[in-house]
Amino acid sequence: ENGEAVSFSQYPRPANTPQENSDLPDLKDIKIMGYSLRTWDYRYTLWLGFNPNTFQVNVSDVHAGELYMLASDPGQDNNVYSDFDHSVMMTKMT
Amino acid sequence: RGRRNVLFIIADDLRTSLGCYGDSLVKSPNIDQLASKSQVFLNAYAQQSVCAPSRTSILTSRRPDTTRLYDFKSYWRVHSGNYTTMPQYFKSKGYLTLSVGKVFHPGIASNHTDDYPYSWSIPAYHPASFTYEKKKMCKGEDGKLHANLLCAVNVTQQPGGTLPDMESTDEAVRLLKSRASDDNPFFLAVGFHKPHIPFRIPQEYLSLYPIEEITLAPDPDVPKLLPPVAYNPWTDVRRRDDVQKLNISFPYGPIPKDFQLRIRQHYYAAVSYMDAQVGRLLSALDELRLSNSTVVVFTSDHGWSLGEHGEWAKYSNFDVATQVPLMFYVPGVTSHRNWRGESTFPYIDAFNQSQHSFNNDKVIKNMVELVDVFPTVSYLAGLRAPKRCPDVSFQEELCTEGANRAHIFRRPERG
Repeated sequence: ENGEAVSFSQYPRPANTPQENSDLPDLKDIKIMGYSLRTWDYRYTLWLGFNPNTFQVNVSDVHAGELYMLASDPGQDNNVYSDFDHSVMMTKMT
Repeated sequence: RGRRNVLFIIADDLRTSLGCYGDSLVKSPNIDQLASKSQVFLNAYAQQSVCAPSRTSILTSRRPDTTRLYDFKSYWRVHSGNYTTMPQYFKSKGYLTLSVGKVFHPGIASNHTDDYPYSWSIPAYHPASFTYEKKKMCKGEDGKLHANLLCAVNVTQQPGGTLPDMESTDEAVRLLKSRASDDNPFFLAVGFHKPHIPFRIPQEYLSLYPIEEITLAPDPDVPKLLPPVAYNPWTDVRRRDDVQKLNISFPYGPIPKDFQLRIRQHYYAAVSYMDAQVGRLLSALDELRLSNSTVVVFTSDHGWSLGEHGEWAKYSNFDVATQVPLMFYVPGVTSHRNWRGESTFPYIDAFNQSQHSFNNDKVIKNMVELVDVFPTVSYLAGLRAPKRCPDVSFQEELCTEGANRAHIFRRPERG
């Protein structure tokens, strides 16, 4: 109850770049899973390697990341992922 | 305390473009009225922004990594675990459980039965006019019929002289009437199809949104630092006849600005049309004197990008695609019981409404999730909320990966 209120969402992708089935890939085509953690202050998303046969995510296989600081960027247009040290966030997420 | 009935209303692809969420353009008087008498969650999020995974997640209170449903092509009971659904739980406690419209995602994802008979006391109702939803029903400038994205129609000229959400409302009202004099509690789930594309809606709703009053999204371009993997190319929108004619480049577009304005106009009109059906449903609840004994939940499966980041769809982790409206009306808790016979939910006609009417200090700003709905509704109705799931719960038939939020209704927020 006293913890930080967070919400999680996720979205699958078949490839690193947009293609015809990027919106809604079949399970067998899912290669990447984007996991998002939201708080009042930020949204942090990691796009991680995903195995559709075992349903396992590979946390060391980071395809991309997003970090939006919502106070200054409520529309989530300025991705500052590369400006931050991710060790704390990574621990929190996983 | 006794058991309360439950009216669970779920819209399709409805973002928080509602008056009660601060949108000054949209006309949603009936949902705003419900919000005025409800606990409103301002920051509620879906677990995956596409229909089947999100609905399965809401109704089982398990995250997609537990349902293992990320597409539309498997049924959780055989694919991951025999999880008890929210309506199934109510059914097991003696409720009559009823489904109207799109509650579960139809097809394989719900075993081609909307999970009947596990979840429902009788087979789910689907409006007959939905058969025409993706067909060539929209009159184009050439006078011919097309499968357009923008599809404002003269309802009297549609097959049967109706539209799916109108039919669903009629059926839901009929079911409510059949329950009005019965002492056994009911759980009625009503799933509206709008504002999902195509925007096949009564044409008069466009007049609520003159095109000159419509603006583009504040951030209509694809952000420079957005990783390509995060972007979705909105292929379902591209497939519609009128969008194909625009010859938009794949994957990044953009859509011509005048067409962007019209998409936004039609989305808002679709919201108002759906709001009117919510109003019809709630006024019937009222007239049948059920609003003193029924918990009303209103939410959506996920949001929709209205041009933000150059996107026109769900299919992403952006807030516009994942944030949803979420409110709980609990008679005697979020609103005083109405014993004088006054109307709690009178129908409000958006065409005659001059000003926004939302007024409520019962808002929760902290983050909540749609997996929270099952335990919260259960508790509010007078049942025990399911216990928390263990870290690995594939063998657990009844548990929740969410939290019962009922305890914060009467307490100030922390943090």
